Amino acid sequence: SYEAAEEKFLGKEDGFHIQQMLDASLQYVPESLDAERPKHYVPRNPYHTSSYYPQTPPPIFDNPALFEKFDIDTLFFIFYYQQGTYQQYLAARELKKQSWRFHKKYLTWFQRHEEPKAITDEYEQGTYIYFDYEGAWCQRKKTEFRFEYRFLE
Amino acid sequence: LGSDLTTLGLNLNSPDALYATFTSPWSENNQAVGLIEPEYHLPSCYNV
Amino acid sequence: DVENPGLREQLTSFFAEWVRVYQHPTSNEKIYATFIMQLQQQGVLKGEEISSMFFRVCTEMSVEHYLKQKAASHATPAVAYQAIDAFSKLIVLLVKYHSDPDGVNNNVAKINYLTKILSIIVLVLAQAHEQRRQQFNQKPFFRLFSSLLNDLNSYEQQLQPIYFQILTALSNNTFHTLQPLFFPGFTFAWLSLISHRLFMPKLLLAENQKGWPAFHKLLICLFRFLVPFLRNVEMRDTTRLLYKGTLRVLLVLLHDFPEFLCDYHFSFCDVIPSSCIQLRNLILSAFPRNMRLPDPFTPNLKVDLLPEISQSPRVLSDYASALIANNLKNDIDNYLKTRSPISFPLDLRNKLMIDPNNQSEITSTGSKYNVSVINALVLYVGIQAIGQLHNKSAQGTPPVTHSAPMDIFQQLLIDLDSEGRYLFLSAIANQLRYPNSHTHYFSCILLYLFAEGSQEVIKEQVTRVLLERLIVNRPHPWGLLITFIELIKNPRYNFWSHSFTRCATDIERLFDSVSRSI
Repeated sequence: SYEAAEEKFLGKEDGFHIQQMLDASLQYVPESLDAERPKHYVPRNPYHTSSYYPQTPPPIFDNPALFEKFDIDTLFFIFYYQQGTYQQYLAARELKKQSWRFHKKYLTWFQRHEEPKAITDEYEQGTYIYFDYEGAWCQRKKTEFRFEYRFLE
Repeated sequence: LGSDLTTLGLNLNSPDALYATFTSPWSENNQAVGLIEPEYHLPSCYNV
Repeated sequence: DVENPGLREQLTSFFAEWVRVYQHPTSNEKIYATFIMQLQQQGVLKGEEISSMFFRVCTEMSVEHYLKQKAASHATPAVAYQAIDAFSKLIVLLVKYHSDPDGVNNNVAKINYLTKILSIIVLVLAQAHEQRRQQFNQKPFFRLFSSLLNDLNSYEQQLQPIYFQILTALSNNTFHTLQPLFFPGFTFAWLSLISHRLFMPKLLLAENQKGWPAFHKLLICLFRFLVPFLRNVEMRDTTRLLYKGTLRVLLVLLHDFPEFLCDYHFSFCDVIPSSCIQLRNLILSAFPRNMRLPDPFTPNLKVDLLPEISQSPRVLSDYASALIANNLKNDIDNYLKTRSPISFPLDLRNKLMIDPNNQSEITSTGSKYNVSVINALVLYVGIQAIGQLHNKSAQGTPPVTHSAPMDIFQQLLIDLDSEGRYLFLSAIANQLRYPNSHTHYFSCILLYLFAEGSQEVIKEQVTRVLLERLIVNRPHPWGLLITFIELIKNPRYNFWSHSFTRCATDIERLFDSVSRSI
């Protein structure tokens, strides 16, 4: 029990043991690096390239302001090819700012091409541009499309 | 007399929460924001 | 037979396969799910015994992998931690996909499943801590829990219905079990984990403060562990590092969660040794963020006219429990109600002492007095007294003075020896915080006891209890400042006429400097 352990600890012999364990543990105090987010893929034997080929994304890619400067193709590339990363989050955020909306069923981004012909509580319908990431990696126009809000992320 | 608590590497006058960039109780400088990414969430549907 | 080597070997190969899958650059959720399906089909996750053995093998293997990599010094942390990070991911995915075999309640099943895995990790850590002793390395286990916090955070949305229970399972089961008193070799890792930015804030920000009790329990564990080290003024390197780490965590709490420190101030100050004046001041200086503190140095500040001064502060600590023993609480209630038997205040002193035959407790608390009972008595009687004052205030404000609570306080000052008086006055000073009814009441009490103190030594000790809290480095609680300012400025207390203000040149200089700064 807690009280029993405290009794033991405050007793001389265990107090000494605890001080010893505490002193010995000083060599293994965790540092900030030990708490970093787990790296999903770490090359076991990285090929040593020139130092000007960065091994990890330069910190500037953590800067949201940079994403405003990327063109739409770059944003889509980061979104689909840097999944699960902070960069994907920043790319999605910038796409939304540029009036793209993610469709949870088609797993791609849509943008109104013109004012929708119909808007209800459940959906909107009209002509949209969407990004074809699986086929020709290009933007396509889709007329008479119904965007159901239940699929809006 | 205790110690000057402003020398522990925390910006006590920060208008923002300290916990978001608090990396370790042992770090002399807990303002190294570059070390950790800010808080963010990816909806599961982004996992394409 | 889970001990048979063949099984262990097979489970090891499953885990090694998982690390490869996790490591592969093109792996994704689909591939992960397929692998978990295969584990399921192999029966690894089915039986209680075999699945426990599997998690034990994963824990031991991933820790061993780290130790080997570190031994081969060229390994970077990221490489050395690969197996541990892979294991962490596997745990989170297994919890995510786990469902109740009876199909009754998947959320409960997930929590139980995670709790089981965590308890196996704790057992492996306990064995390593016990066997390796001074060579025990806390880092791999720290990384495992830290990566778990990161991976759980990545799946927070999918795990949302049970996320808070996951945090409390980590807090109440895992981290409470791994507290420094039981695993001193894991102390530094433990404090890093409980203050982790993906743990502490999430627990304290959970709606309706429902995570506060769990974190309060962990912080009490920390303070209780520190007590023997802090009681001796000189510190060793380890203790100094641990103390500085504690201060950093408390500063984050003071800055971001002051209400948490406000509401639990009593139990924190009950555990912190009276020699740790700055640590205690740090807690007592907390005040609600929506409150603007009036400048204590404002000339003619009318404290009793402040709107907040009549509001009772929230006290979440169970402050009365220390009075339950020996029927003390009932006796107090009875005396406060009837102001009898007259013998009650006279007998009180003995009830505040530790049984002289209980030497081990006297050693562990470092005092012949039961400090917790003194602290609880002061706050409990004070709260009852404030209640009585509010009730009677309709019929004009009876003086704080001639009342049952005052009988108790004044009798104690007369009966206690200097150590007892110091502890008693400290218990009062622990209530001098931000503007609220407790601060106001106890400030009046302290000043009244100073004024009415029949012996010079009482005045001296009241002064000492205030002064020692003021001369330490900041922060200083607002209530402490306004009380001391009142004491030295109000002619009613005739402060400077007392000889002890000039008892030694450095004391006289000290008073001058403090009064000047004030």
